[in-house]
Amino acid sequence: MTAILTIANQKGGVGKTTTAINLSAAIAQRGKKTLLIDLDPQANSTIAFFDAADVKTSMYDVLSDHRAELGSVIRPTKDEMLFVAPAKLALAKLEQQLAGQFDSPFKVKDALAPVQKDYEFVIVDTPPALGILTVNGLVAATHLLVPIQAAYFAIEGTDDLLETYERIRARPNPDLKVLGVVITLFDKRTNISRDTHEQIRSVFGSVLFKTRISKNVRLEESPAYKETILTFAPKSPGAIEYRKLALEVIQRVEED
Amino acid sequence: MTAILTIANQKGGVGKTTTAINLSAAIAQRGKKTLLIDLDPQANSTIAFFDAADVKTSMYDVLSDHRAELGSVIRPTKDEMLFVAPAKLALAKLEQQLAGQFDSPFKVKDALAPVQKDYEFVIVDTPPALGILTVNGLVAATHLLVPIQAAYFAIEGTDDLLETYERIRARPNPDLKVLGVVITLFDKRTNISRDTHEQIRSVFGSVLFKTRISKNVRLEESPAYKETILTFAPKSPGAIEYRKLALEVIQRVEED
Ligand SMILES: Nc1ncnc2c1ncn2[C@@H]1O[C@H](COP(=O)(O)OP(=O)(O)OP(=O)(O)O)[C@@H](O)[C@H]1O
Ligand SMILES: Nc1ncnc2c1ncn2[C@@H]1O[C@H](COP(=O)(O)OP(=O)(O)OP(=O)(O)O)[C@@H](O)[C@H]1O
Ligand SMILES: [Mg+2]
Ligand SMILES: [Mg+2]
Repeated sequence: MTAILTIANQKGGVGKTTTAINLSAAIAQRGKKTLLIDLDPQANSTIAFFDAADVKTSMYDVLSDHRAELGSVIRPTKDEMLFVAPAKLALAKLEQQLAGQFDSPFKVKDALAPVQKDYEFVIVDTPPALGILTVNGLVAATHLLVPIQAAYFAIEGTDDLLETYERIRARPNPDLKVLGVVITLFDKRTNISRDTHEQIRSVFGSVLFKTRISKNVRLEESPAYKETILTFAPKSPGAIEYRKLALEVIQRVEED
Repeated sequence: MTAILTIANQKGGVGKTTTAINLSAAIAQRGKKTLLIDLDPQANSTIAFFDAADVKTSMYDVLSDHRAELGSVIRPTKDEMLFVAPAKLALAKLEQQLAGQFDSPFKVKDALAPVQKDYEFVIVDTPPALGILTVNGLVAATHLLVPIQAAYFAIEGTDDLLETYERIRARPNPDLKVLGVVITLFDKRTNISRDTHEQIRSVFGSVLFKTRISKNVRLEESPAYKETILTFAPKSPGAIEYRKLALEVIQRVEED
């Protein structure tokens, strides 16, 4: 059974893309064939692997009236177990184009159906909004993974996301589960990180992953070199933590 | 003539809200009556001044069919020259509700018209998306102010924003000008910050503000205490830099 993990949080800049890229790579490194789908029009996950100019067809072609096959836009990466379905800026137009079509929340789910059995894991990166693209990611998913920054503004926004999760479970995807919440951009030198970490733990309890991703400049640098943290700085805290997170994610999926 | 500055960048977590709050406060501190309008459903600018539970009426009531007067939702702050028009989560529903109404991009501009002469500056905070709320901010604005993080992903996204700016200028708001681009979250210890700073300078030239906002934990802490940086840590680099930015912003507006 393929695990489809959608990474979502409408708060901006909390590490959704950084988690999507490096978690996918760490899961692939454990020998599990993995597909990373980029649903963000900013295409940050895409440009961490490819030059934007080299991407001809993308998720826009799959979800728009072109109805291209998902299989035809999937590209290999330097890691033979990791594949990427790229995004393009044009995805932003879908918000308007799909509004009102009754089947619009199911586009990604339907596009994934013919290829998902080829992968053990599918990871979906989403934009910082709860619009039609993120909804598509949640409807297609088996599990939701929420990165939360250990910061004041980042905690306030989780009610909104959980309300959307309940609405998705009520109708288009009753099987959706929360796989877990992961603290990102943790800076052990500041009080605000430690205080908010405690607050997040008291709100989420065992849903919180034990692995915490700390601030580490190598994580910021690696996409500029079109590498994941695992090859760019394999001994850095970022690489160690994302490998640990991958273990926890695989374990939670297998226990499900 | 009231200056209406909209702070926008669809890249998440680049310091839009932190700039909206502290720039508004620094401009008010120079004796200019200032209104901060929060158009982000996450209401981060709002919760930096008030408890979310205390906000009864908000920009949602002004922009939805309730058509409340903007004047009736504006609230005073501890600074007698600074006022805030709060946001609420319900704003997120407007994306769907306003889609298709021919006058939907002009809602904020129309709501502002009867009150704007009471303020010398109006600052508008927007969500990390180029949807109907951000478009409303750009249509109502005299100037656009773009915070950019000195980071790899943050640079890639500016084409998209500038394309939207051109489209707004072509039709609903021909008078819109770019007031400037400000580098935020600058970390002088890392190469990536320095490298990307050079890249941003070569792309934007004199449009780039001389003032650069560096990473400073006090900026992250102050909203948790419902204070702006100017009262929370008046001698911190964050307070000094936002006061300097306010001077540059006032100067550019007056030269216009
Ligand atoms: N653990 C980390 N250590 C250091 N920098 C990080 C870390 N995680 C993310 N970053 C940096 O923080 C910024 C925001 O991260 P990222 O772009 O992954 O967040 P996001 O949630 O995907 O943003 P958006 O909301 O725009 O999609 C990026 O510049 C990224 O390189
Ligand atoms: N100069 C700075 N130094 C340290 N922390 C900062 C600075 N500017 C912003 N931050 C912190 O970085 C995070 C992102 O900033 P902020 O919320 O202002 O960005 P935003 O662009 O408004 O995000 P969103 O896209 O979600 O609206 C917040 O936790 C904030 O406290
Ligand atoms: Mg992202
Ligand atoms: Mg914000």
